[in-house]
Amino acid sequence: AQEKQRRAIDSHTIQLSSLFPSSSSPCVLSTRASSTKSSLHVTHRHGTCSRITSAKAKSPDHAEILRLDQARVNSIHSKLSKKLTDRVRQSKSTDLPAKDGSTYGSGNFVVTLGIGTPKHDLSLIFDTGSDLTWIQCEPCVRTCYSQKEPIFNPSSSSSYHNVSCSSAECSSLSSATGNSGTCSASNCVYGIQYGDQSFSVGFLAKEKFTLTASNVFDGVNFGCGENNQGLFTGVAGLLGLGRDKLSFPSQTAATYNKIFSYCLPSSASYTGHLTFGSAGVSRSVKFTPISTITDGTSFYGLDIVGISVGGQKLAIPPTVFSTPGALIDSGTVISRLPPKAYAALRGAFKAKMSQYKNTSAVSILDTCYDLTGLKTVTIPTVSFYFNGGAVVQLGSKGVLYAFKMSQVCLAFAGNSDDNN
Amino acid sequence: AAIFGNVQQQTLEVVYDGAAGRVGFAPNGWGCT
Repeated sequence: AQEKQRRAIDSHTIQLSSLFPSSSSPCVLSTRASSTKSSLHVTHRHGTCSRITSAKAKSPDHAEILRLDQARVNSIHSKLSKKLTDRVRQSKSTDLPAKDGSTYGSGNFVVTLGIGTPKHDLSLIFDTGSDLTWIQCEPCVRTCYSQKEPIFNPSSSSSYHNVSCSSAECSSLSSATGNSGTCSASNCVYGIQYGDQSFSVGFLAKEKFTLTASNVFDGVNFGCGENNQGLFTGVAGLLGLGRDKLSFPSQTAATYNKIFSYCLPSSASYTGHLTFGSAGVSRSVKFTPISTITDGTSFYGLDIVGISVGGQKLAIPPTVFSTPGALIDSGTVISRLPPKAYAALRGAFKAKMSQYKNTSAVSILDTCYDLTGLKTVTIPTVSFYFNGGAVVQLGSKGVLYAFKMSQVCLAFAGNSDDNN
Repeated sequence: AAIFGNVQQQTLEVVYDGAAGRVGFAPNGWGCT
């Protein structure tokens, strides 16, 4: 009985059908998001719960998702590795053309909040790896990608104000976007480009943001984008949750003390939540200190000190983690590990999965299995150990990435450089 | 950046406490409910 209990603790048994949920299953709303005043529902953009599902969007092309994920990781690496002589040149690493978002059906997480007076409900991607919040704005002087909800029209909002290009907010753009604000008839103009060459250019402005009826913020600095292009299929813009002064948590710190929490649902027919403030934070949360990353102060740095597979701690020297450091990012799909840590994780995982049929690598994921014909799969648990004693066991869906039944892979990848 | 949800964080409660300078985790359950 003990052995059986231990196995239950050290492994997950997954119904394989749950790796491919039917897109028609009814939406289950998060009770947390429904019951907490400062909480928003987090939905898969194309799931049954999304208000911006468009029949037009194709089902996600996983190989493309992971290719773009690599572009994001390269962009983060190049931002953080100013010290490295062999720094990946931005242009070389991000030579993906920015495309009209509607061509990619990728599985992002969005929240809907009200902007302007009268309030317009708009769905935004949220991203802890970004600081500036921006939305598309009429009259889209240069170009706007297609979005599901009406594009925001600042001239019809009584609470909209442009920011002067001689203001402190305008000068703080350089830390929030990497580009200094410029002037256009004394108005502050921002520009931001992302790793995959998506971009938004427009006026830095102040507006009223309404999370819920009782959580309303006047004068939030945000970008009103008149020239936006990229892979934002259908969403109105992006909510920046980074650590910079201009991020949304920093601008609402007086109310929420820079505290926010979220749960990303693992199926498109569930909503998760994005909650500002400490309302409803569970007492079982285990904390680890945020570490500051040189050249990356707006990222949330973490110190990983170990990994276990199936309850067994891997023999990884501490310097393997401490030399590169680590960060947590809501927008990176696949967590990357230092090469030696990934090799140890992969080896231990493979040893526990020896009863399953190996298959060839898919995209950046090199440890894959053909589970055709099976009803369940039993995988070892994977836990991360962080500085300060926090041990986090990943959910069963946090260990596998399922392309199809014949290609179910370990959902981690190795960085190419020990310093990344 | 290509903006997608992080696989490893799915169904975890992730708490960012900027003021206290810490990040926290708790198991949340399969559908975040």
